[in-house]
Amino acid sequence: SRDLVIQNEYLRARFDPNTGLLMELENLEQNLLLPVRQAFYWYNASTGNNLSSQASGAYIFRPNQNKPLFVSHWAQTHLVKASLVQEVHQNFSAWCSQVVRLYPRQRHLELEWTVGPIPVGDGWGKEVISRFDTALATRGLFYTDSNGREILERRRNYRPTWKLNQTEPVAGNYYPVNSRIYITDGNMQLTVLTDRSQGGSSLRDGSLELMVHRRLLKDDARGVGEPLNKEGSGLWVRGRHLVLLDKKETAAARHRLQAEMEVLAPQVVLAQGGGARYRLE
Amino acid sequence: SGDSAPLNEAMAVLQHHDAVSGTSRQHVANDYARQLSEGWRPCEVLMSNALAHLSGLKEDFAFCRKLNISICPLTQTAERFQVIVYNPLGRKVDWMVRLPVSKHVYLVKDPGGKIVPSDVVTIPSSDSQELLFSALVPAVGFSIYSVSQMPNQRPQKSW
Repeated sequence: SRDLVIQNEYLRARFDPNTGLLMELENLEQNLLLPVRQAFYWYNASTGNNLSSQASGAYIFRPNQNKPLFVSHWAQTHLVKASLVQEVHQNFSAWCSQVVRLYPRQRHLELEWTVGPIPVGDGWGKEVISRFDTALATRGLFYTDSNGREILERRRNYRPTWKLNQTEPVAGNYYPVNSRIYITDGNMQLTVLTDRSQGGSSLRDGSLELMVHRRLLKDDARGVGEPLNKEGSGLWVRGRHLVLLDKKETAAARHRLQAEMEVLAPQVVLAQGGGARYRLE
Repeated sequence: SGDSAPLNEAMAVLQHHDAVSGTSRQHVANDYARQLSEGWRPCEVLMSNALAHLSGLKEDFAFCRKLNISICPLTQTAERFQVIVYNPLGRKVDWMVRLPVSKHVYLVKDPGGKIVPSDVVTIPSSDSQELLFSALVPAVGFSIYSVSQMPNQRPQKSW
């Protein structure tokens, strides 16, 4: 049970030596410590029930129960430490893995996940999420962006313009996350930047989740006429979540600059070298 | 001659939610992929022309589309190559370059010919290596780093 830690001058991430899961994040610059557990789970897709025949499908997210299931309670880990990178490689199952990465001078933790092909041999459609659980007292509130522009406050089981009768406790609280989602207790803020649009929510105080992949076996009867069961390269998804822990006052400045770097990321072009001199004339 | 219009059009078509959310039939999803791919090809030519014009060197530029799964035939086979990093942001950035390479030690030089620190990391549970170095890139501009294999040297094992 040796310590599993990666750290640079700004951040320290500690992993549970027994489970291999992320268990603590520390902002060394601002002296903030947040116990946080991150793991992958899956919702069992509804194929309809006695309340509604609506199945989860391409247009509809409808899990058949409120509690997601663990992909795995523990991860097989490999720790890689070199002078320019520190990584914890987590293998959750044959179809779910993640690399947690820290570069020097970096103020965020990078989580690069690879999910797929989601097994459906058991006949159950699956909607896979990455969930961060903390003890932050978030009072039912979380924040998501609207196309990378306005940040909107989301309140669980609530709509600002009408009295909501919540009939879908999970899907009814999911919102679009185009570039970021965060939770805060007024002092500390945990922000997750995404590299693509995803669905996300906070279904319990201090918790934050993002849907990373799904594979379904039943059409939702909304017009596609096919279950969301893509073939070929669509079976696999690889993406990144950037996790920032900050004081609430400084969080926006950090996540805005980092999100800019995600959207307008540097582009790499390669050449053999030794090319001829070139002038437009 | 290069052309960005086909990619422009493909991106416009892909504004439809069917292209990103899975709400299309498989053959439609395949067609979206075809449009993107066909749009990207003339765009690569356009980028090559622009880079040749701006750098003053006519090169056979290579675009590794599978870097996210650590595949790049050029960097994995060439003994020496150049890495051009373009920064579209309006401020300078310090960015970690990661490239799949073969089992060697590499020497990386910045645009001024100065050696920069680099690492070759072996990916656990596979036999592949990745070269890492930090690139400084000016605002809305590019930097050219040169990479060459060091003969007769074995990479140190990261732990």
